[in-house]
Amino acid sequence: MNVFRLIGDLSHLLAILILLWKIWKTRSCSGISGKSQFLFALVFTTRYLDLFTNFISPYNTFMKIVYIVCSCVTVYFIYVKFKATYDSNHDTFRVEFLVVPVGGLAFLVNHDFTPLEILWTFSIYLESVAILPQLFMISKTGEAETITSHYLFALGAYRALYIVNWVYRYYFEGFFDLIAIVAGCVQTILYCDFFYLYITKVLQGKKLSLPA
Amino acid sequence: KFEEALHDEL
Repeated sequence: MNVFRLIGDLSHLLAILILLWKIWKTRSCSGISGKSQFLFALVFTTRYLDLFTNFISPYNTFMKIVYIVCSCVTVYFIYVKFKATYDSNHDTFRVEFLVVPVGGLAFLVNHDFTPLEILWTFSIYLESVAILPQLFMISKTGEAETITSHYLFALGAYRALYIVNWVYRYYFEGFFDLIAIVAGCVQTILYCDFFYLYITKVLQGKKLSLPA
Repeated sequence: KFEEALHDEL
């Protein structure tokens, strides 16, 4: 565990909590893509099945459980509790276009052809593109609430910190996991456009809106 | 090293 990974994990946790807090406080999930949140819940449940087979550390186990529980509660809020506020007509990204190719790729390119390993690989590939329905929704409506953009920034910061963590681990531990690194870089690239808008607009006190 | 450290990240 290095400092980049720790701050990355905490940034990830912060993103998840910002989103939950926003939905709970405003009693509304407007502007949030239920599809992206469903994909993240799927990512965590398929990746952390090793909770039953491997023990790494109390920290690791605790964070895994928190991520799974929070992502499931978020999905419950969007599709059940605050369903009336969910903008389903703007959340039109076709999820099967992500899940099917990602599933196929997980079968073809993995470290080991075993069920748990394939599910882990699937979750890594899926996480790298799971934010697309959310970004698609923002591009469709042309704007995002400021709190939603803080959520996305914390999520993007987590990804960027994980890349620094991999550079660190490569140099100081001789460790690298190519699948995680390639998927992680793809994921981070998806946030670049958003980072630009966040820095030029949101940090200047403006709402995140796209030019018409 | 690679095998044993695999998947220790979140």
